[in-house]
Amino acid sequence: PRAVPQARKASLARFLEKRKERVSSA
Amino acid sequence: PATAPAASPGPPYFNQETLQQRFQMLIDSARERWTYAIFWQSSVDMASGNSFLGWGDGYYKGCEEDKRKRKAASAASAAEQEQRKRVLRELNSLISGAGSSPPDEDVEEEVTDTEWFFLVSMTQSFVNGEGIPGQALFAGSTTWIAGADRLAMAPCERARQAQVFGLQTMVCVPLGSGVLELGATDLIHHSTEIMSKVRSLFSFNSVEMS
Repeated sequence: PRAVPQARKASLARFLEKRKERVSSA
Repeated sequence: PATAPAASPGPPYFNQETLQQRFQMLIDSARERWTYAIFWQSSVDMASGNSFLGWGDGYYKGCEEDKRKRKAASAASAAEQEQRKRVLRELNSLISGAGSSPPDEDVEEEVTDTEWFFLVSMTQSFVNGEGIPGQALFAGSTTWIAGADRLAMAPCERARQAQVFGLQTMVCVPLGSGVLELGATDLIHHSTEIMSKVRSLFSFNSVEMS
């Protein structure tokens, strides 16, 4: 994870945020 | 998985926010149930000068399997699940700041096969015509693979990996500055409607994208 380039952080942050929503609504 | 090579900064081919809107307009309004969309961006490897496709951005909508597998036993082994959760915890710390707060409960939930496939995609890249995305760009034509058996037999590690993780459909559409990939756990045969939407939403040139 330390090697995740800055450019992918936004995609990753968005994925984690959406996942949180999916898990809580399941 | 292999790490993507260092890319030249290059021109800003797209704006992530407008790209997200395009992904959502494409997938959320589609008649079919697509699991994810990924834009593979064409870049140049600074070390070798070779062009390659690397992660541009993606949109994970999810699928019915996500809900089922979080409630039932996962197809992945306990050790595999533990590894996925460990990686997710580390990624979560990376994004939210290590030690800033206790980990969210959702991080401890099962990481489904399709979620894992999408996450791993962020580390992948395809050089000069390799893989289904690279071949689609090289040939300048759409590749549509429908059926787990066809994915399993495809001459592409990514397609075979997709099948292992439960996907049944993979589509790669070449665009001016990269490739749009769509994936689904449903079996989806060629749809002129979705192709028409792709053309209208993503038929941009580099000036419009930047």
